[in-house]
Amino acid sequence: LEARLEAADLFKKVVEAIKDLVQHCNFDCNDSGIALQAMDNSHVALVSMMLTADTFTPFRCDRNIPLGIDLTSLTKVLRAAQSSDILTIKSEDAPDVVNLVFEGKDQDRISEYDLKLMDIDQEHLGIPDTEYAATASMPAADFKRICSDLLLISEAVSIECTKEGITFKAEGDIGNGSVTLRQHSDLENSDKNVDISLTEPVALSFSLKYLTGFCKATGLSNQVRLCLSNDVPLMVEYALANNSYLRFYLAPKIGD
Amino acid sequence: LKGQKSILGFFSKT
Repeated sequence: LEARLEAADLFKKVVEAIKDLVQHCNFDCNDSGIALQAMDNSHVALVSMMLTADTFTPFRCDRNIPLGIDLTSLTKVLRAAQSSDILTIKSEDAPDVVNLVFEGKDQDRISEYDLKLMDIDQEHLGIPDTEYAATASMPAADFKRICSDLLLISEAVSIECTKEGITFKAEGDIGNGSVTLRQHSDLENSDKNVDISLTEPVALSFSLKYLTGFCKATGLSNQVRLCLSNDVPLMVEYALANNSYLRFYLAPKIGD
Repeated sequence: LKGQKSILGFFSKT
C-alpha cells in the first residue's frame, strides 16, 4: 500500500471524528481505496468510512490488506502531522507496522512514524441498500448546534420529517424544546440549503449522546445528510470529495 | 441503555 494525501487535515479530522466511538478497527485497503466499518462497544451505532482511491494522489494497493489500528495510538501519531502536511500512508504485504510520513509543504521537514498494527477479528455487517422514506440535508453546523442544545434538555430526541420540514423535539425534566428547519434554497450560498425529500412522513427517537458524538465530523463537510425510515437505523452522512464519505448509523430508541 | 435498540437487530453479520 502506498497512499498519498495532499493534506493530512482530512485524515486527522476523520480519525478525530470516530476515535471516541470506536477504539480498535481495521482499515481495509484494496485497489478501490481505504474503508473502515466498526460498531461501538454497545452495538448501538456503526461507523462506515470510505476514502476512495481518487482521494489520494497517487494511490496504489496491490493486495487486500486489513490494517488493524488502535485509534488512540493513531491519534498520538497524527498529532505530529500539521494539517497542511502531505501525508503518505505505506505498508508492506504482511505488515507488522504501518508507516506514516508527513512532509511540510515547503519540503524542509519530513517526519516518519511506524505504528504497530494489531490483529483485530472484527465482525463485518451487511448494511442493506435502503430506500429511505425521508432524507434531509442541512448545514452540518446547524445540526451540531441543534443536537448540543437539545442534549441540555433531554438524553433523547424525536426527529420528525414532513413535507413542511424536519423537527427535532426533546422532552426533559426542566421542560420541552423543539427546533424545526424548513426546506429552503439559499441562492447566495448553497451550503446553507435545507433540502428535504420525502416519500412518507417519518418520526423516530434517537440518543442525543450518540448524535452529538457523530457531530465531531462537522468540520469535514459543510452539509450533513440525515436518512430516515420508520423503524430502521438513522444514517448520518458527511460527504467528502471524490465520492469518499463518513457515515454513521444509529439504531432507534423504542418510541413512546 | 433503556429503550435503546441494537444495530445488530437491523444489520446482519456477513
